[in-house]
Amino acid sequence: NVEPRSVPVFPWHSLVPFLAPTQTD
Amino acid sequence: ASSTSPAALPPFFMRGSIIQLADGELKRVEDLRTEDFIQSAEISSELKIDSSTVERIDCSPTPNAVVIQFAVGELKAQVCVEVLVEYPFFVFGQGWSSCCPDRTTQLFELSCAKLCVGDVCVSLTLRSLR
Repeated sequence: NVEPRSVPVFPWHSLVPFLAPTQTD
Repeated sequence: ASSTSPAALPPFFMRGSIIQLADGELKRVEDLRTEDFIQSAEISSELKIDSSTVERIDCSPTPNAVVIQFAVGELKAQVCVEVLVEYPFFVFGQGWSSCCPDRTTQLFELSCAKLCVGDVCVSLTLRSLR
């Protein structure tokens, strides 16, 4: 028997950096 | 050079990692294309794509790290970041690129190109930012 193993899934936005200087409205 | 401990490396850059796009589609990190990020940002209500142009790449006093100066977004805001040489950036129309592609491949099994001055990288910003 092969136990089903969970595979992590990552959201697309975790792969690219936030570089803009922060100043929110 | 000291090898970075696997625990310190972000897992999502490892070849074969499953990435979920904004529309729910699942892709492997090595199969991502420029349009995947553009279309995901178009769907997102909070995030938008910025283009960040590499202006300088300088050595850093930190071992295995570099300081990269970017011109970010329409206003070309000057931003400097210190990253490990193997850190991959996604370059528009080119794909994953880093300052030391061999090290990226060795640590993540992710093949990538050499990051150069003038490359335009995908970055994100919040839609609420001025």
